[in-house]
Amino acid sequence: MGCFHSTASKQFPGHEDPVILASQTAFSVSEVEALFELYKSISSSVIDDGLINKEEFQLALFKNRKKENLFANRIFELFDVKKKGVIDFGDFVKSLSVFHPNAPHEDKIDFSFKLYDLDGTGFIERQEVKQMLIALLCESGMKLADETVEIILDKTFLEADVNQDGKIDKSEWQNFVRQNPSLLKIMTLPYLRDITTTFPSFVFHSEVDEIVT
Amino acid sequence: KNPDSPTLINAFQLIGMSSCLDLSGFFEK
Repeated sequence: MGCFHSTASKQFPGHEDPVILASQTAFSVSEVEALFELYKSISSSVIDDGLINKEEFQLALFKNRKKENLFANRIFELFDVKKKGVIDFGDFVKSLSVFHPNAPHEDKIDFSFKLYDLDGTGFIERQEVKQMLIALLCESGMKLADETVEIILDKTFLEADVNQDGKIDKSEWQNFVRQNPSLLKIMTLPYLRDITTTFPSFVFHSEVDEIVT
Repeated sequence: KNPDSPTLINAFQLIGMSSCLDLSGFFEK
């Protein structure tokens, strides 16, 4: 265990102990500290309050604060673990951890299930999937006849909704993802492997004397 | 399976194409 100093980052409103966060996530202490550099820059981009609001989140992701999108909103809601309308550093690290290449497969399955379960009922319902499909078509400018959308939904639910009750439960989702592993591709961010190289300035603000992994 | 029937992409593969589900933007300057 490293030795701690009282540094400016400890006074930062959204800051949490990197050693504790590292123990709870797929990140090392150094990686958590590197993420703090990213977090500081995002959380001060519009309002310098040490928390990430939705506008700052979208600005960081899309370089455009006005882009309203169903998926962006859903990702923000999932990162906002404590449901405070803002993301603190702990939320940020724990949520991003799911996207780490070394994060447990089950965590990725759980997160993706929540992502598609828009209303949080514990089921992915046909209407939710249709809503997301339409959002995707709007975003991409793709045009598909409603009949084609329904055929795609029929096929999807025929494969995924094994008990044919019109909704996909967690266990059906787990099986469906096992048969279609490419569905989890969006759940891995290769950038997270090199986070300390992307934000090398963390070294100057590090609170640990030695690298703790 | 009918070999003549076209292979349809499933709904989640399509949804996964959304650029808004790609968090790489956090790391691109």
